[in-house]
Amino acid sequence: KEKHKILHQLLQNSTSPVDL
Amino acid sequence: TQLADQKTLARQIYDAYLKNFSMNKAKARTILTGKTSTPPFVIHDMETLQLAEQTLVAKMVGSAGALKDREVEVRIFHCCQCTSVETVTELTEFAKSVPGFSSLDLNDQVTLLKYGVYEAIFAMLASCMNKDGLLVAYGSGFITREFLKSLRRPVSDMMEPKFQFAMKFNALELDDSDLALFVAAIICCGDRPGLVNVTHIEEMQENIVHVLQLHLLANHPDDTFLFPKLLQKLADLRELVTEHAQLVQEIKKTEDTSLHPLLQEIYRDMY
Repeated sequence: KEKHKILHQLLQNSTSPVDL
Repeated sequence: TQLADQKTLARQIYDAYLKNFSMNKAKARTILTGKTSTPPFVIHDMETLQLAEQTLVAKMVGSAGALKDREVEVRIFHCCQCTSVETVTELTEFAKSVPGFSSLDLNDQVTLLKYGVYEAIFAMLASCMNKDGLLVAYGSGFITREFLKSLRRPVSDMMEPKFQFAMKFNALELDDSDLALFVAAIICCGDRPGLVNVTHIEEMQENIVHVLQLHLLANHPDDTFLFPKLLQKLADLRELVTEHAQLVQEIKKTEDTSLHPLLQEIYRDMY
């Protein structure tokens, strides 16, 4: 799960990866 | 009832496509065929690139930031990454709107995106390409194929295979309703490495591929072999992504530049 943290976050909400 | 269900699925996927992607083939073709009031700014040498960086993509390249003094190859590579990250975000939202996707195991959703996004990116990128170049910055710019080829290796090798794929892919004359189903079929693919619930995904895939087949027959009645031709493109895209992933690792090393964390996640242990 840790290896794909941003993908998990994108799937669970609409956070822009630019803001991460 | 079954036919009605299939038409509904095709419609839902097409609506999700139109809603989630900032660029689509209809928009791109309007710009590329010169039917807009303001034509895109053409980037064909260092001077026009610098002008574009100051205006069109000022935010992307961080004009005041760390990349200002880096070489053109590094700046262009960075722009490509920014565009990819945005499209991955759009693809994620699109995938969530594909019926059934959100109820899959979360780890399987991640796997489908990890392996599917670049295939989808290169399929959709073809819409923005013609034989002479590529629309950039939401269609406000057009970077020429010759200029990209003139850059220093290995960056110069990055886009040419995508142009070659795009020219063959564009010859199939798909429209956005076809592309929406094709992109959904790319993402909902049962043979990605590490999937847990393969049966469930295979069922989804079968359903989407069947709807794609019916849609193509109705939308392109004169091209009876369009469906098998498109299935072949799925294999071509997989090869294109494998080569691209290797090239990105090479660029990262030779240009001493970093990869966006989201793209790192996607490329890590991919193939």
